[in-house]
Amino acid sequence: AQECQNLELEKQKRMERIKQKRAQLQELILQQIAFKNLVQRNQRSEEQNQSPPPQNSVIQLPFILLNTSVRTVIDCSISSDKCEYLFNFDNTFEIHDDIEVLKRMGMSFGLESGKCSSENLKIAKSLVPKSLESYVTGMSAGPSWLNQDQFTCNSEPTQTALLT
Amino acid sequence: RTRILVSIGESFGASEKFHKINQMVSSSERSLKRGLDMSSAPKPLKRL
Amino acid sequence: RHQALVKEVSDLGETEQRLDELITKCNLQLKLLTEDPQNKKLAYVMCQDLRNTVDPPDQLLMVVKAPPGTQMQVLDPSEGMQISLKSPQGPIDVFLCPED
Repeated sequence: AQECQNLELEKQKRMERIKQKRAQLQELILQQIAFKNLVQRNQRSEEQNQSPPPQNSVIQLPFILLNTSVRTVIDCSISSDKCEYLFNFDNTFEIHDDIEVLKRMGMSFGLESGKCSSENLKIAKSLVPKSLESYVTGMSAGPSWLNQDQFTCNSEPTQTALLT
Repeated sequence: RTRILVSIGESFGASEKFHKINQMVSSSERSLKRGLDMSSAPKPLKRL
Repeated sequence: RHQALVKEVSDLGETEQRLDELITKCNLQLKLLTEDPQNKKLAYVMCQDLRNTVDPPDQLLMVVKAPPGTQMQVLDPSEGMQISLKSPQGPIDVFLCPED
């Protein structure tokens, strides 16, 4: 009975770690899809315009975006070598990193919220290696896939049951 | 626990921390509004 | 029940190991992807893209471009709405997105 209890405990711990690792893998897959989609979008646009956009109108990755109301007063101090900045705000603000911005731009086809159309799902799957395609399909079903009891993954070349 | 530190400058690194920061700042807005009801003047902020 | 649990725990161990391999592979793929010179050149957004991601759109948008290893520190709002940036290697660029 004691051994069964220990095994039960070990089983719960492993399932919790697997859930976290699936969330981590999902984030990495989203980042890969969003990045490739952005690069392809810009490539198509440059081919159409036969030239890259003016350098001062693009923001290269990586970047951080901070947004606040236009009525916010920002007191900014900068060191002479521009290696230190201090911002004081009199209002709230939001901070987002580049991957969050790409998701909001729709570069990950809404996979993070399970709102991916079948057309976009095809494109998304074409942007990842074969061994990850079944994950992308799982993600398109919505965040519930992380808690799904039964999930299998196409591994090269055998099919292994990932979770029971 | 009076601040959140994030390392920036690399791609795709710290989304989680920014969610925390945004929650911390937006929740302060609500408490700030409650504070204003007690008309407590905001503290002067330090400069660099 | 003991045998069933031993089997389940072993399956879960395999699953976890498989996930670790995939995570390692994905991290490597992402690194290669973002460091590829051609991709680096094409990995950009326009100000209008940024404006389309905030609600309401007529906000002040500040973009921070910092060297790797830059530390951003956000004060607890009860002590004031303050953000400090400190770069160990090279200048930090901060600019505002134009309204239009």
